[in-house]
Amino acid sequence: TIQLKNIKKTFHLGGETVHALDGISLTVDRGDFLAIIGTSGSGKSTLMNIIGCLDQADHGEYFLEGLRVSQMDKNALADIRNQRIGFVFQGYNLLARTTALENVQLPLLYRRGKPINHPAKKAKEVLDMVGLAKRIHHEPNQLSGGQQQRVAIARALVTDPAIILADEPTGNLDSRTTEEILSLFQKLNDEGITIVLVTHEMDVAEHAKRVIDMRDGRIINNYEIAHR
Amino acid sequence: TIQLKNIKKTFHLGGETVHALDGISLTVDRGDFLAIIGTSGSGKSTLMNIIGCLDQADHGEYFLEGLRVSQMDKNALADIRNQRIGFVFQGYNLLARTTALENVQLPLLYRRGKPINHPAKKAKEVLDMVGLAKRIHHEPNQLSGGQQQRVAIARALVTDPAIILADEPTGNLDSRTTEEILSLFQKLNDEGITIVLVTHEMDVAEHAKRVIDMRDGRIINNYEIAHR
Ligand SMILES: Nc1ncnc2c1ncn2[C@@H]1O[C@H](COP(=O)(O)OP(=O)(O)OP(=O)(O)O)[C@@H](O)[C@H]1O
Ligand SMILES: Nc1ncnc2c1ncn2[C@@H]1O[C@H](COP(=O)(O)OP(=O)(O)OP(=O)(O)O)[C@@H](O)[C@H]1O
Ligand SMILES: [Mg+2]
Ligand SMILES: [Mg+2]
Repeated sequence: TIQLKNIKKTFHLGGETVHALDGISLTVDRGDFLAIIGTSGSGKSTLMNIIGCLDQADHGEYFLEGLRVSQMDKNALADIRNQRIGFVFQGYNLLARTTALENVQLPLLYRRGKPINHPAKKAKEVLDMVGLAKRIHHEPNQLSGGQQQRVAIARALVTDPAIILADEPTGNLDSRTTEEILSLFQKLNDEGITIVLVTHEMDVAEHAKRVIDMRDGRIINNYEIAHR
Repeated sequence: TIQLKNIKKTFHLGGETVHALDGISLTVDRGDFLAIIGTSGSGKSTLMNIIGCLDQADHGEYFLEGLRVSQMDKNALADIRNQRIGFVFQGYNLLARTTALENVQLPLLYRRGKPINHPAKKAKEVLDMVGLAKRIHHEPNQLSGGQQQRVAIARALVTDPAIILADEPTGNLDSRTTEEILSLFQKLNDEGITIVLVTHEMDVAEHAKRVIDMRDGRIINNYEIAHR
């Protein structure tokens, strides 16, 4: 499904050059469940943004479901993002002055192609799945940190995406709520959804099937999780 | 240093009433190191905002260093916040389009009373302590999630506060960076600084001297950490 070949991404800041990604090659097959761990600043979010078609690499090739992403036009990229991918951002990126329910419905309202009959009903279902049934009319500044994080997760799930990209989705959750979210991800993965999850906690990474470890823009380690 | 008696805080939203804090009584002595754990939505951040004089309780009493906080005027409260307390926010609250160095200097520039000679020099020192010496001219959107979190930590330390309130300060940090930050906190505590730290990870909580566990706006458990 996802094929990255020697991906590089460099940021230029004043006179400084940051090699955020320094030659990443990676394959994620359909139905895979990959965890990405690594030090703060090692390039995990930059990699996720490229996989999620939110940013483009400076070097190397990215094939998503057989299509060469670097040669796709803006509309085609936007369609893939809205219809195939659900993204949980590390910083949530919720709209202020917009309720949880409205935030979660948004991806259903701006997708082209197959419209959905009852967006509010679907949005309520996913908010209930993440334990927020009683908070659907709260705006982000009326929610706790972990509740905001769960709204971001619900929004990523509402379009029934084929691929879920989750960047530190449990960083602000207690252990029991974390377990509930990870069980939900494992259930979706059992149903065939491909999942890439960034985390800095090994307990969380062990819910995946495979783990890659990053440092300084490179993959330094690659291993299977025995039980899955 | 910090004395809370039967503190209650209620939010009203449309027809709904949220009892965010439902009778909290707590004492934190000078030089204490308290960790607060509890489920997402249990009231931890709301409690921290009251301790940090950013919000007022609806009921109960709060004495900070012997002064009754509910009877202090805005200026006196602002002085206490700027001179005695360093706050690491769960959402960081960094200024956009403002470099890490500028963000960290801010508390030094708006404190009344004893001005500091070299704010930039002091700001660089604390940024170096959290491992960000090479990122001081980056703005928040040019930093990774864990780097932003560390800028928020540095900003809380730059005024040499007597009390550090840290709301989930390691949620976006890998284990090694987390250890570095917690060692720094333990060192500051050994020097006499009072620390209250919210976390949802027991490994992190065990770096404190005492832990309280919250649920539904109440303290349900209270225990000492043996080794400290
Ligand atoms: N726009 C930018 N300009 C300059 N440097 C950047 C920019 N965005 C990211 N960086 C740098 O690129 C590196 C990788 O950032 P990235 O956000 O991918 O790290 P990360 O692995 O997700 O870290 P964390 O675990 O802290 O979230 C960091 O050192 C960061 O400072
Ligand atoms: N302005 C507000 N209006 C209405 N409800 C609010 C408001 N702010 C917070 N709440 C609610 O109060 C409760 C406590 O929130 P708080 O942020 O203190 O939780 P928390 O323990 O810090 O959670 P987390 O671990 O997820 O950060 C939550 O259920 C939240 O929805
Ligand atoms: Mg990141
Ligand atoms: Mg909180």
